[in-house]
Amino acid sequence: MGKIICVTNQKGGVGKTTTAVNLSACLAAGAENQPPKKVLLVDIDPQANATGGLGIDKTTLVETVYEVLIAGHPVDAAIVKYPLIQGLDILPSGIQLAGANIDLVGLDEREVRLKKSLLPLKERYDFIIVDCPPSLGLLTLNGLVTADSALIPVQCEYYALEGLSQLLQTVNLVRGGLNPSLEIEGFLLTMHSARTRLSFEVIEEVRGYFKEKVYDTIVPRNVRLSESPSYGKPVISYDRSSAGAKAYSEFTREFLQKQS
Amino acid sequence: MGKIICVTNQKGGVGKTTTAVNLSACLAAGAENQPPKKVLLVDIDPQANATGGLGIDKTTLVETVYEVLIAGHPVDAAIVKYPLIQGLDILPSGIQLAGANIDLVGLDEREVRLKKSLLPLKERYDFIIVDCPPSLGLLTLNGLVTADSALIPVQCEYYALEGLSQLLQTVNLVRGGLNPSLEIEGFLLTMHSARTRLSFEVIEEVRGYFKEKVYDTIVPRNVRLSESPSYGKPVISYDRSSAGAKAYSEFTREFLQKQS
Ligand SMILES: Nc1ncnc2c1ncn2[C@@H]1O[C@H](COP(=O)(O)OP(=O)(O)OP(=O)(O)O)[C@@H](O)[C@H]1O
Ligand SMILES: Nc1ncnc2c1ncn2[C@@H]1O[C@H](COP(=O)(O)OP(=O)(O)OP(=O)(O)O)[C@@H](O)[C@H]1O
Ligand SMILES: [Mg+2]
Ligand SMILES: [Mg+2]
Repeated sequence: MGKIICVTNQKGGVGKTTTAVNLSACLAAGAENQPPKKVLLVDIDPQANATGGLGIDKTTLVETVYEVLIAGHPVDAAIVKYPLIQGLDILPSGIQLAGANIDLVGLDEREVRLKKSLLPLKERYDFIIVDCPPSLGLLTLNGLVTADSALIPVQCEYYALEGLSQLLQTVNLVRGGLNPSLEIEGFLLTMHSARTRLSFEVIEEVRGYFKEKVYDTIVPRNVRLSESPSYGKPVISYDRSSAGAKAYSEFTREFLQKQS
Repeated sequence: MGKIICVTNQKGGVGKTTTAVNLSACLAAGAENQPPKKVLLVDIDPQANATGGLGIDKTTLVETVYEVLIAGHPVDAAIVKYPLIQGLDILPSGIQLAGANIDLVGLDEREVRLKKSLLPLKERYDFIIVDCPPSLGLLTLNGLVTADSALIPVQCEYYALEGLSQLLQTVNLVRGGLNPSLEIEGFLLTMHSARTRLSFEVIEEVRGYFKEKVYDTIVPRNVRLSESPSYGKPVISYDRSSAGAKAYSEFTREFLQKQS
């Protein structure tokens, strides 16, 4: 049975999409001692960066996660295969999703609509990775209610620390209500810059607070990670020898070791 | 009569808060040929980074922009003076604001509530600068409906380009409805890294598209800008000699030149 993981943090620009895309790609591609997995990447961010970052033009899509969420269309009509990596599928976002926060409010079961669509897919995928928008609104709520666990990227910056307590309160609210089995998958430190003292201070603070829930792997700031989406590729397809590709491959190994 | 400027971009982490805080501080502090201005910084982001970035502890606040927006409390009860710069006041965000996107939906005049509270203040301030959250929800909508113009920070990254068309569509929607006089103040390029080709490509693309609406000043990536909020100070108070302080002082000069 597959596992659903929601990549979330309401702080903007902390590496949610970069983590969701590259974790999905590394899992699907497999490595020396990890067999390839069947992975579905679900993009519930109206910005559709995960969709665009894998080279899909959101303006040409007819069926997206919006039609699935709001109009109840079947998921299979919207799922797209990623051509460069066998075993990586995408449920893309679309332009309409920008209105979803308001459209959802008036609907029945507004918090559990994503769950109803994705749960049946657990039989077909090893992992379903959900990329969330930078907010704690109804779209992210749908992600948290659906997920088995939440993976939280934390940028090595001061503002990124301030938002963690709000995020954990929301996770606890969801755990206390609509999704009692929601766990924290872990905290991934991102955009680490070895040249700044601030970065090390943030790492120390996050490790001090969340202890073994923080991955050993730290993703460094690496320009290849920000270039690869403009080529519609994950970093392992764009530049496998880069520090960014090595970091996400190492993170994926550590992530898999913790699944037991 | 004061001018209300909304700093907005639904892409996360592009420098909205950094721009709102540092523009407000530079305007209030004044410079060699610019007299100090009276400035109100309004934080409508539930993350309350602008509030925290100026050293205000959001957990101790009784009156915030939430009480003003949702409960209709008087603005003056919530406004705080910034102690280090005469003439800089703040209408802080608070923890409650996280629920505002849902709380607002059911209220009368949900898009114009901020406008009703801020318009009377135009007589007392030269500039009112509004820091928006990374979304196009009801809070940002309130910002756009209230503002005379929208100032748009654009990070020199690929994903930052993808979101601009969605943002401009929203600005046009607002202009066509609730705020016919809404203008684009300008596009400010942020976090430029002279070491990467991608950064220059993004600058070229943005200048090619938006022409004279793009400020000449480009804010470089500079660690002093990310350190200063942890000291509760704008960068001109934290390290006036830094590249970050120089860039925002220069930007403020250019910004004022365009007000005619
Ligand atoms: N380790 C890294 N090194 C360099 N650039 C990075 C790294 N991780 C992400 N980036 C770049 O930083 C920007 C922000 O990352 P990303 O878009 O993944 O964050 P996000 O949390 O998904 O943002 P949003 O809150 O808007 O959804 C992007 O332009 C991305 O390409
Ligand atoms: N020019 C710069 N150089 C280096 N760091 C910067 C610069 N501008 C902003 N930062 C840092 O980058 C991060 C993102 O900036 P900021 O929080 O201002 O963006 P934002 O658009 O307000 O984010 P959000 O979408 O979460 O509201 C912050 O940690 C900030 O300190
Ligand atoms: Mg994202
Ligand atoms: Mg901000």
